[in-house]
Amino acid sequence: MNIFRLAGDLSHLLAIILLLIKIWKTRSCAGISGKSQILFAIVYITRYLDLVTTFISLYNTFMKLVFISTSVATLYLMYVKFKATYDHNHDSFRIEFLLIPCFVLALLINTAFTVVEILWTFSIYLEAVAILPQLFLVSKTGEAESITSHYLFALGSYRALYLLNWIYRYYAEAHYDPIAIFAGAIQTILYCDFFYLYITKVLKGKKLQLPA
Amino acid sequence: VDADADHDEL
Repeated sequence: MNIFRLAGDLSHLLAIILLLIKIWKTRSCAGISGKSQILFAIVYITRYLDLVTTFISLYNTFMKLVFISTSVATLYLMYVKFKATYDHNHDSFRIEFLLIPCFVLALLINTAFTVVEILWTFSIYLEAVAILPQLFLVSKTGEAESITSHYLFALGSYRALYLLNWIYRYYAEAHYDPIAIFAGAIQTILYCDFFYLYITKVLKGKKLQLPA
Repeated sequence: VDADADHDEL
């Protein structure tokens, strides 16, 4: 554990909490992509299968349980409790276009051809692109509420901080995982346009509105 | 690369 990794994990946790607070307080999931949330739930469930086979640390187990349970809770709020506020029409990204290529890529490029390892690799590839339906939704509606912007910023920062963690670990521990680094770089790049808008607009008190 | 190392990250 190093400061970048801890900051990344906390940023990830903050993102999830911000999203739950937004939905709970406004009693609405308007502007949130249910498709992205489905993908994130698939990511956590397929990645953390090792919860039952491998013990790493209390911290690790605790965070995995938090990520799985909060992603399921988010889906419950969106698809059951506040279903009426869910923006079906704009959330039209076809997730099979992400799920299938990620799965095929995981079958082709992985470190071991076992069920757990392939699902772990699949989850890494899928996480890299899981935000696309959300970014697509924002681009379709042309705007995002400020709390949704904060959520996206925290979620994007998390993998960017992990990149620093991987650089640190490469030098300090000679540890590196090319699959995670490659996917994490793609994931961070996908947020760059949003980061730019967030810094130039939201931080200056303006609403995130895309140019027409 | 530790191919068979546990995935210790989240």
